[in-house]
Amino acid sequence: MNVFRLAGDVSHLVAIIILLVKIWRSKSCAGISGKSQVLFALVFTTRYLDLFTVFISAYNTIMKVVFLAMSYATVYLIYMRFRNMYDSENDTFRVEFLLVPVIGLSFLENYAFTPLEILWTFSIFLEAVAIMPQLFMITKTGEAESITTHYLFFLGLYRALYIANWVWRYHTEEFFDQIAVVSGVVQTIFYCDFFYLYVTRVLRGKAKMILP
Amino acid sequence: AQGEALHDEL
Repeated sequence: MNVFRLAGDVSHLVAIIILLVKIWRSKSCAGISGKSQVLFALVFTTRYLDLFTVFISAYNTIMKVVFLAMSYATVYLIYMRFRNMYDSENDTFRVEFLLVPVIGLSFLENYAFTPLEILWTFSIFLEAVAIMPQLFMITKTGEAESITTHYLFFLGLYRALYIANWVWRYHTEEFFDQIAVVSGVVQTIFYCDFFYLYVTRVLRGKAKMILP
Repeated sequence: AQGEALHDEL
């Protein structure tokens, strides 16, 4: 464990908490892409299948349980509790355009052709594109509430910090996870446009981020 | 070395 990975995990946790609390307190999921949240729940489910078979550390196990619980709670709030507030006509990204390539690629490019390893690879590739429906929804509505942009900021920051973690681990322990690194770089690149808007608009105190 | 089968990252 190093400071970059810890900061990344904390940033990830903060993002998930920001979204969950926002939906719970505003009793609304307007402007939130339910599809992205379902994809994130799928990412955690397929990545953390080793939760009961491999014990790495108390921290690892606890964080996996927390991430799984909170992502399912978010999906529950969007599609069950506050479903009448769910903005389905703006959440129209065709997720099959993400799932088909990701499934295909995880069968082609993996470390071992075993169910657990293919599902892990699937979760890595899926995480890189899981935010697409949310970013698409923002471009479609042309705006995002500032809380939603803070959620996206910490979510994008988490994988950027993981890149620093991989650089650190490469130089200190010769660790290099090619699939995670390539996918993580792609994932972070998808946030660059948002990061620019976030810094130039939201941090200037705008109530909500209006796209140009 | 490429990632070992044991994935220790979240």
